[in-house]
Amino acid sequence: MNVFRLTGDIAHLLAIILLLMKIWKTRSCAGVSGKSQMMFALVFTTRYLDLITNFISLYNTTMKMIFIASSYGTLYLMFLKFRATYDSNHDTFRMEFLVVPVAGLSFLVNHDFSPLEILWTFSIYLESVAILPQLFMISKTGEAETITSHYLFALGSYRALYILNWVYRFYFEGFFDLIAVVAGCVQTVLYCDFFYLYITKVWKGKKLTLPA
Amino acid sequence: LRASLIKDEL
Repeated sequence: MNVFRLTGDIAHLLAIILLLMKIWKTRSCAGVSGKSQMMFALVFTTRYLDLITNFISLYNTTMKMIFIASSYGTLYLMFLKFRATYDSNHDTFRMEFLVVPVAGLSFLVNHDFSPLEILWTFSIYLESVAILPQLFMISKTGEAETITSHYLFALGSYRALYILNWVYRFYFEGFFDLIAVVAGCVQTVLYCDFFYLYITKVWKGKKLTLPA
Repeated sequence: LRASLIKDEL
C-alpha cells in the first residue's frame, strides 16, 4: 500500500458516497446515467469474485464489499425507489457497443485463460469505458448538476491516482500489470475533457455547462 | 517484472 493507492481508493469511495448522497438528498437521480451505473455494478461483481477464493487483507475485503454493495444500492435507488426521476430519454448510449467488444477482448488479451482471470480482465476493460454513457448523457443535455460533476471528478481522479501508484510500484516493487496500466490510462484519458471543464467552470463557482 | 494473478488492488 502506498499513498497514491490509498488516496485513489479514498477518491473512489468518496465518488460513490457523493452519488448516493446526491440521489438520497435530492430524492432524484436526474442527470445520472443508469447505464454507467449498471456497468459499474457488473465491473465490481466480475472483479471481486476473488472475495470467495482469496483473502488479501481486512482492508481489501472490506472495500470490495462496500463497492459491490454500494453499486447495487445505487441501482436500487435509480431503478426502484426513485425510478420516476430517472432521465432515460437522455440515457441512450448503447451498452452492447461496449460490453460485447470488451468481452471479446478479455478472452483474447489476458494474463491467464482461466474463468476468474478472464472475468477480472473483463472488469478492468469494462471499467475503463463504463463512464461513456454518463459523459454522453452530459453532452446530450449540455450540463451537469454541480454535485454530479464533483462525483465525476472524484471518480476520474481515482484511476489517475492509480497510475501514479503503478509508477511507484514499478520502481519500488518491480510490479507491472500491463492490462491494468493500459486500461487505466485509457480510462483517465476519457475524463480529460471533463477535467478541463470541471477545473475551468466548477472550481470558479459556476455550473458545469458545455460550450455551445 | 510480474503481473500477479492474486489481485491486491481494488
